[in-house]
Amino acid sequence: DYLVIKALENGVTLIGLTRGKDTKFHHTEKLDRGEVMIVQFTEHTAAVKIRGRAELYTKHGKIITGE
Amino acid sequence: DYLVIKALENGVTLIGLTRGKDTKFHHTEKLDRGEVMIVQFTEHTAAVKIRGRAELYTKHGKIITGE
Amino acid sequence: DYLVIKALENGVTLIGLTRGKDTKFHHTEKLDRGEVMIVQFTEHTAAVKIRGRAELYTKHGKIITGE
Amino acid sequence: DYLVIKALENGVTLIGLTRGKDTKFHHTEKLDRGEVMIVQFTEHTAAVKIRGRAELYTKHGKIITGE
Amino acid sequence: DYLVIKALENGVTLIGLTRGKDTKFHHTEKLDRGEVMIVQFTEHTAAVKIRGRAELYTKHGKIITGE
Amino acid sequence: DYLVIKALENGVTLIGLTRGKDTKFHHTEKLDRGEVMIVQFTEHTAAVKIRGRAELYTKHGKIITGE
Amino acid sequence: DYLVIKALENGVTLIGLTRGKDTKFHHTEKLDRGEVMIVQFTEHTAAVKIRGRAELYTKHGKIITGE
Amino acid sequence: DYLVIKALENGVTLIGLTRGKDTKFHHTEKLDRGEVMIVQFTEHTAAVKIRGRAELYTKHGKIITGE
Amino acid sequence: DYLVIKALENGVTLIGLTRGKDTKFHHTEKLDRGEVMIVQFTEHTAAVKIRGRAELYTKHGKIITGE
Amino acid sequence: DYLVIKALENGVTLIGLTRGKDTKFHHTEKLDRGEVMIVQFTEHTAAVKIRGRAELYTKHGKIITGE
Amino acid sequence: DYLVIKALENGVTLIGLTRGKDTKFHHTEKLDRGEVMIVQFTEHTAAVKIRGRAELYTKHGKIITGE
Ligand SMILES: N[C@@H](Cc1c[nH]c2ccccc12)C(=O)O
Ligand SMILES: N[C@@H](Cc1c[nH]c2ccccc12)C(=O)O
Ligand SMILES: N[C@@H](Cc1c[nH]c2ccccc12)C(=O)O
Ligand SMILES: N[C@@H](Cc1c[nH]c2ccccc12)C(=O)O
Ligand SMILES: N[C@@H](Cc1c[nH]c2ccccc12)C(=O)O
Ligand SMILES: N[C@@H](Cc1c[nH]c2ccccc12)C(=O)O
Ligand SMILES: N[C@@H](Cc1c[nH]c2ccccc12)C(=O)O
Ligand SMILES: N[C@@H](Cc1c[nH]c2ccccc12)C(=O)O
Ligand SMILES: N[C@@H](Cc1c[nH]c2ccccc12)C(=O)O
Ligand SMILES: N[C@@H](Cc1c[nH]c2ccccc12)C(=O)O
Ligand SMILES: N[C@@H](Cc1c[nH]c2ccccc12)C(=O)O
Repeated sequence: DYLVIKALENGVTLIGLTRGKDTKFHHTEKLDRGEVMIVQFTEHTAAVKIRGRAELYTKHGKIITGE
Repeated sequence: DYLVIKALENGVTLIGLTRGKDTKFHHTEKLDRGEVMIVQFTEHTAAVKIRGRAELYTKHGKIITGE
Repeated sequence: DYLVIKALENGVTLIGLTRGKDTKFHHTEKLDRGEVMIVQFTEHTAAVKIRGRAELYTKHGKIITGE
Repeated sequence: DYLVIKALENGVTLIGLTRGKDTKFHHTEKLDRGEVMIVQFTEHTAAVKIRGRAELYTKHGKIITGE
Repeated sequence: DYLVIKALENGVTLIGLTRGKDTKFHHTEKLDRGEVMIVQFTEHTAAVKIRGRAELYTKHGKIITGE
Repeated sequence: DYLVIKALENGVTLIGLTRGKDTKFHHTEKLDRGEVMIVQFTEHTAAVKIRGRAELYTKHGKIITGE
Repeated sequence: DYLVIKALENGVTLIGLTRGKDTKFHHTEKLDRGEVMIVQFTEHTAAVKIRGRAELYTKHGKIITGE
Repeated sequence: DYLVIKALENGVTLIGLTRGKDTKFHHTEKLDRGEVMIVQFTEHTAAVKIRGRAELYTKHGKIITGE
Repeated sequence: DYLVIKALENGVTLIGLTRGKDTKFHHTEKLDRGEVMIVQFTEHTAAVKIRGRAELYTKHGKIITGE
Repeated sequence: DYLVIKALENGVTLIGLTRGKDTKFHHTEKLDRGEVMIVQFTEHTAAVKIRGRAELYTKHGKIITGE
Repeated sequence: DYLVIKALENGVTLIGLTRGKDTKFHHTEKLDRGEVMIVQFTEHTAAVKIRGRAELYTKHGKIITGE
């Protein structure tokens, strides 16, 4: 399973949250307008948070973030 | 399996409940308007609770929470 | 496999029943109007009971409880 | 695999029958009108019996019991 | 895999036949009109026989028994 | 995988043939008109033979036997 | 995986061929008009040959043999 | 996975080629007009060759050989 | 997974390339017009090359080679 | 699971990010206009980043990057 | 999983990139116009690069390379 995020503006942040008892931010990726990131759920990433205006493509459809 | 939550207002809370004999809150994530969270069910998370107005995308369709 | 429950009134109760030889209530979650709960079947939960007016989303479709 | 049962009248009974050489009733759950039960097949439950008027949702469709 | 049987008259009999070298009746369940039974194939049940008028729901569709 | 056989006349015979180097009849079940049998392929049954007029429901569709 | 063969005339022959280095006939089943045979691929049967007029139902559709 | 071959003329040949480092013919089956053969891929057969006019049914559709 | 190749002219060549660190030709099969070959990917074959005019049937559809 | 990237201009960069506790760039591939790259998620690659104008084909559809 | 590449001109190059910590070219295959190559992802190949005009068939559809 993977997610596709396309930044619609500069400064979109994509955050990976840890798997396990604790839920913390383990990585923050900055995306500029037009940049695209494709990320999996992994042994270390059990949740993802997105801030800013972006297109998010998931198995449940396409969602515009940040409105 | 993952869920997608998009906050439609500030102060939406996304709560992870523990897996196992006991059912307790192990993590609460605050979402501001427009922020999106994608979360999996995991070894530690067997249930999720949402308070406030948000769009929830699941395999059973899209549900507006908090009305 | 998970179920999605959206309370349509205050005081909706979502009950988890034990897996195994005995069938007992192991957890009761109170939901206020608009609150949404997403719950899995697990090693400890083999049945779920719902009281009160709510929308229940399952792989067999959407069901209004409590009418 | 799970079944969804919504009672259409008071006094609907949902019976779990044992898995194994013998086939006996191991649990009977009383449902009042509007109450909903979602039950799995498990290590201990290989058959289910329903008495009274209810909506039964299965992978083979929706069936009205008790007519 | 499970079958759903809804009795359309009193005295419908649902018979479980043994798995293994021998094929014998290991359990007979009497159903009254409107009663519904949902049964799995199991370690002990490799065949099922139905006598009397009933609705049978299977992955191959709905079949009226006993005509 | 299972087959569904509904006898359309008395005296329909459903025969289970052995799995393994040899192919022999290990069980013959007589069905009267309207009786229904649901049978699996198993460790002991690798082939099934049907004589007489019956409806046979399989994953490849419905077939009238015995015409 | 199984095949369904319905004889359209007397004397239809259904032949099982061995699995392994050698390919030989291990079983021949004679079918009379209207008789139906449902056979699996097994540890001992890696190929099947049909002679005579019959309906053959497979996952690739229905085929009339023997024309 | 299996293939279905129906000979449209006499003398159709169906050839099994070996699995492994070498690729050789391990079995040739002659089919007369109307005869049908259903063959699997196996531990010993990794490729199949057909000469002559026949109908070939595969997961990629129906193909007429030998034109 | 298998591929189906039907030669549309004489002299079509179907080449199996080795699996592993090296990529070499391990087998070349000559096909005459109308001959059909069905080949799997295997422990020894990780790539296939086709020269000449042929119909190639794959899970991605039908492709005419050699134009 | 794999992604397909077709560069629509020169200088498109395709970046592989590491799997594990750390998230770093482990490989950057430069693509000229028209060049196509097909990449898998692997033991070493848990995320991919794309800069520049390209067509990206994923299971969630086709996305134009870099606008 | 496999890819199908059909060269639309002479000199199309199909490159296999290594799986593992390093990403290097391990094999380059030259294709002449009309030649078709079908390649899998393998233990040694985690990415593929294509230069020149060709038809590329993948699970995400058909893509013309090299424009
Ligand atoms: N190193 C991370 C890479 C990653 C995957 N998904 C992510 C989502 C957000 C941020 C980083 C990631 C991991 O293995 O999990
Ligand atoms: N650390 C948590 C992360 C998480 C996953 N799903 C969640 C839902 C709600 C809150 C936190 C989470 C876990 O492994 O389970
Ligand atoms: N701790 C519970 C959480 C849970 C899952 N599904 C439920 C349904 C109802 C109540 C609680 C739950 C469990 O692991 O099973
Ligand atoms: N304790 C029971 C719970 C249960 C599951 N399915 C049921 C159906 C009917 C009654 C009880 C149940 C079990 O593990 O099997
Ligand atoms: N104890 C039986 C229960 C059962 C399952 N399927 C049945 C069909 C008919 C009669 C009984 C049953 C068993 O484990 O197999
Ligand atoms: N005891 C038999 C029951 C059976 C299954 N399928 C059948 C078909 C025909 C006759 C008997 C059977 C077995 O385990 O195989
Ligand atoms: N004893 C045979 C039964 C059989 C299965 N499929 C067949 C096809 C043809 C003839 C016999 C068979 C076997 O186990 O393989
Ligand atoms: N003995 C052969 C039978 C067979 C299967 N598929 C074939 C195709 C062609 C010829 C023979 C066969 C084997 O196990 O492989
Ligand atoms: N012996 C070869 C047979 C084969 C399978 N697929 C092929 C494609 C081309 C040429 C030969 C083959 C192998 O096991 O791999
Ligand atoms: N060596 C890399 C190859 C690779 C796969 N997917 C990628 C995406 C981007 C860059 C390189 C790659 C690996 O095994 O993971
Ligand atoms: N020997 C190579 C064959 C191969 C598979 N896919 C490829 C793609 C490109 C080039 C070579 C290949 C391998 O096992 O991986």
